[in-house]
Amino acid sequence: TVGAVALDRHGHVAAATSTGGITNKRYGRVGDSPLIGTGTWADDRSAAISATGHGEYFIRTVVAHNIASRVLLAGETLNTACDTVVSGELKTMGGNGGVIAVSPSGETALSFNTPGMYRAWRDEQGGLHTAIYAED
Amino acid sequence: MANPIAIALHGGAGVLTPGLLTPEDETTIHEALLRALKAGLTLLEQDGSSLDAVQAAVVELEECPWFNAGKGAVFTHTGDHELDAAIMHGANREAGAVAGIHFVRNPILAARAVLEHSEHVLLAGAGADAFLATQDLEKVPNDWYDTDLRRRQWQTQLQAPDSVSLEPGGVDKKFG
Repeated sequence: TVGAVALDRHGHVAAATSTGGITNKRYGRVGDSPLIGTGTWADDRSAAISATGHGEYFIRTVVAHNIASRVLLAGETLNTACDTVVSGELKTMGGNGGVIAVSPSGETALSFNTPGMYRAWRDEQGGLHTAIYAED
Repeated sequence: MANPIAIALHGGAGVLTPGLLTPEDETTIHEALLRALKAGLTLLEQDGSSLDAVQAAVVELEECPWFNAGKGAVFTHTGDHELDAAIMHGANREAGAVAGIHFVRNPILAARAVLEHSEHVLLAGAGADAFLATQDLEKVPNDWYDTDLRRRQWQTQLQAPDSVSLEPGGVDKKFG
């Protein structure tokens, strides 16, 4: 699974996710990626989020909209909301994976509960970063 | 002061522990991630839309055989590929998504076509293929997505049906 989130100069956020699913999948199995609100969500009132991981658990936790709702309704910061869902609710249920997210104010979050996640981001000073392992 | 811009991307999460990938593989992956990041960032720096930026970044990732999307997508049980994708704009919460499609080179462009050229949000399976056949998108045969790495993972998984490799080099227990 791959995904991207972005904030443009007009204050709009967007999210995109694309995947081949899981190896050896059967019966037309679909994971979280194409389900709006689960693997992909974008709302200028809260955040844009793209997820990757064990789709069945991401669906049951409604991960992307869950995170956005915490920002919009509970006033959590984006990083707090991402960590609470990914390392809390999702992990407790047994779901492995991670999310990337940006907010309309420019906050960027990369949160995952696995030993690694292929990821890249631009920091607030304009620096570009890529990473693979959790400790990178 | 100009409004801030931001962009981030992922190429999949999994049991990625140091030593599973060779240093050359790691370098290739870092370069691919940076290329995709720059593809989206360039548009943002030119005052482009976040929707176009995320699309450009994901197209780059779909083109890279290392990632499970587009070229390099995993194999299904029957040895073909079923691709899923979604794209969403925060300004108006318009969204487009496809599930279980087979013949569009870049599935994220298929999702964008659903957003822009249909009154639906999610199209799936044969119906989605039929709609996409009417769209001006590059079509490919389903075996265009094949890569040797994913074929090996599929063969391994056929022999050991309770573990699957989601990411290059990584093996994770997944039950679909």
